[in-house]
Amino acid sequence: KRKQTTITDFFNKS
Amino acid sequence: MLEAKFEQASLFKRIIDGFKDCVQLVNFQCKEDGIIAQAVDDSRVLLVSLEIGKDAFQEFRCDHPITLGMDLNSLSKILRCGNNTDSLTLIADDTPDSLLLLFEDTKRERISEYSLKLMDIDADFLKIEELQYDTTIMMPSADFSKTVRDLSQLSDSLNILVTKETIKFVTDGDIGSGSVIMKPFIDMENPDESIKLEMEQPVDLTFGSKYLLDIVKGSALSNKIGIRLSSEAPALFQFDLTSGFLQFFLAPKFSD
Repeated sequence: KRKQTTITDFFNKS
Repeated sequence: MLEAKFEQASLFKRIIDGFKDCVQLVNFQCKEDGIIAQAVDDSRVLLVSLEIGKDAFQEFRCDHPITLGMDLNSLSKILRCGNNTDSLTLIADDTPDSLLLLFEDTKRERISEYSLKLMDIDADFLKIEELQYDTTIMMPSADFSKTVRDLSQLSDSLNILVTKETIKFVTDGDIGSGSVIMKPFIDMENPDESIKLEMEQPVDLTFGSKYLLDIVKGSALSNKIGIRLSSEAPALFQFDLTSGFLQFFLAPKFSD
């Protein structure tokens, strides 16, 4: 089973 | 004051059509060198980043930075009112409540004018790090679009595997499985038909089909798509404009 990551797991607020 | 004139309204239509189905409320930031926008879809899996450089416009003037918060559904309704070959000028004052859209058919001396109410949109602006990618693919956007549309019918996930000489798209679902294998090649007569592959490291990544189906809607913007993949970061799918780009950053699925 694969888990969907999110953009916010990788990028931070500027 | 913002005055931004597209030679043809169809360019702005294609840009907005390229991402209106995955994000709805978007802040467009207008500065002296062009317009940028960024938005994340509701599930926070897909990030859209748009840059329209001033050279993409026939005329461009923006004295002070302004933010135009727009509902893309509403914007689309107005964009459909203009003809593709009309010129389109976006006009806003320095503290705008609305955006004026002016369509001009110079041959027939016909002018249509619409005003779109702007919104205050509270959205984070994410800092996109300069990422290191393991693999860069440049291929015809139509080929990528067909592959995604075909394989997505079978499963909600699509696997992209790249080795030294091969790009492989694989899907495996309840009704069956499918794969499309491509090799890099150079088409001398039609360079846009070429497939280029630069690989530092092999990649094996899985993405949600529904997001890839959103991304391929950008294909109307460019004959080519750039795909940059990394084992540890969101994939980047990019359509280039004459000046600027439409980028999609897509977070992968990882094994639990």
